[in-house]
Amino acid sequence: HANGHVCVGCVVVLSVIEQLAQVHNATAQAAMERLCSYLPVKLFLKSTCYLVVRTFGPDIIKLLNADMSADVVCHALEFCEQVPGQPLCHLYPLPKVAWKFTLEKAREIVKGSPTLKYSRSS
Amino acid sequence: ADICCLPFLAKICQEIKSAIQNSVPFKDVDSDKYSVFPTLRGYHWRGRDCNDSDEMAYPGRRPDNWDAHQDSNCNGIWGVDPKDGIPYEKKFCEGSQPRGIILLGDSAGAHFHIPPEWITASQMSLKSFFNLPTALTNELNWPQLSGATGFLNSTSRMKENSIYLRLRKRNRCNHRDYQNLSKNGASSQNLERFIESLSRKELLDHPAIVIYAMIGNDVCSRKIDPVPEMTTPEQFYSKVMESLKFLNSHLPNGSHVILYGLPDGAFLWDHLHDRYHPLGQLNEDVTYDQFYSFLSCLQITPCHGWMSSNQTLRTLTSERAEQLSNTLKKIATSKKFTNFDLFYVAFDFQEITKKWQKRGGQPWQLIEPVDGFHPNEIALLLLADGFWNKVQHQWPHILGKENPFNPQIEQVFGDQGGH
Repeated sequence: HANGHVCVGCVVVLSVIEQLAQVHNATAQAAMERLCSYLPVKLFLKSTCYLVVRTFGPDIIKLLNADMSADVVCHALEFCEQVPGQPLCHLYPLPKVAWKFTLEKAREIVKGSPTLKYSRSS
Repeated sequence: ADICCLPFLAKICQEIKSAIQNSVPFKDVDSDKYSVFPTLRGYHWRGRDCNDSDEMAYPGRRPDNWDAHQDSNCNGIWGVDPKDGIPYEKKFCEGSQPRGIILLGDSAGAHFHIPPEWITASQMSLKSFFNLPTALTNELNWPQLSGATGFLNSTSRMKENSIYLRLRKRNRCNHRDYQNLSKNGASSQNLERFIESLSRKELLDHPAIVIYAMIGNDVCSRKIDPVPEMTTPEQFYSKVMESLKFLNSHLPNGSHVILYGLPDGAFLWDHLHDRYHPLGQLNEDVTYDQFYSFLSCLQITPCHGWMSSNQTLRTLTSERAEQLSNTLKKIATSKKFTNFDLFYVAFDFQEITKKWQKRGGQPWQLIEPVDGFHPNEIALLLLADGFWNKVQHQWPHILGKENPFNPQIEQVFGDQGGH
């Protein structure tokens, strides 16, 4: 898994956003803003956070509003990928509906997203 | 994406990368390997430089002309007593046999720690991330709070002190003489890449106590099948001997080297697997078993051998760890070196678990909650306590004698310039 650390990073951040929204009974957007507001200005941490929110926020909001788990969101946004022939890596219990179907539905939701036009490395 | 591609940042990025790769301070004007800057391998890792424009002024050196005119060894003791014209360093430190502590370790020795408040939404606030910049520029390590070289007050209200603070308390002339040369992922097999970062001049400096503590990465790997990756006793023996020969050509005579054994990491699964990971505590949906599986699946687990539901694999890993510990024992009892004597101390996690349980603690409270792998600050300080008591009991000469002038040093020089 060339991007194992990227995948773990995505799942952890998405988990924190989901749980911030749950704990504060807020929207995903508000949770992301809250998380960025907690970060220090040093080392561009706060500005990087707002940049990431601006870039990926709209897709994340659509997917979380569709009750997708952090695993599904990160696979749909291609921070995680299942290498052919390798097992599916997931942190949370798998969705009740078949993973394949869930992921297809998630990809449908973010289809045409400008974000996914760029290769993830940029 | 790669901010280091920006032309005006390229140079500083290169310098930072070089500092981290070579484990030497990023900010070190006189290039004596000691710094006035905390992170990026600065004084959080080695004694703070007291004069960063003089390469001959650094912690651990023998005093220049008894430091009558300047503090050449940064222990805060210098000048002349007006009552009798005797230099303070001569009066208070001569014959007290000062010594430094040097740790050659891995992420455990550097005290790798990801604060759980960074990922616990229910407790998150503006204060949660205040230490993130410091942690990031220390590679997520906290050597300033480690069991070997920590100099800050414990954040877990433990009464036990680090080995360095105990040496300093025993002889205030040891102030600032510490080096934490640990690295994430370090093992006997790659120590040669950064052992040169050790700073000790055989003829100019005081003797040192060197702790060799490669406690996991020789049996730990992220591979799906970690067994072929494990260091064999023969490979281990060969590399440890290479490192000892290097130390013998660098350490002042009268130094001591202590080989620290490997733990039985099966402890991790036994005490954590069915507990909830911080990410799973809010909705009770992620245990350490699932967390370990996720990391192993992505092949980024720090230690597949012990962080596994496969009992056979855990047992194999513990067996190899014990073989490597026995290799260290064999070396310590059979090899002699001119500049240092050699000892072996076991990594006795069971002992500190019992000690902790006597205080009403639980074993799982000794492990870093976010990575579910590293010993946490409590464990590191309990291990330091066990190490100190064992060495004091069996080989007291290693630690040196109590300096009778400690009270006078404190009276004249206070905190000796702090850390």
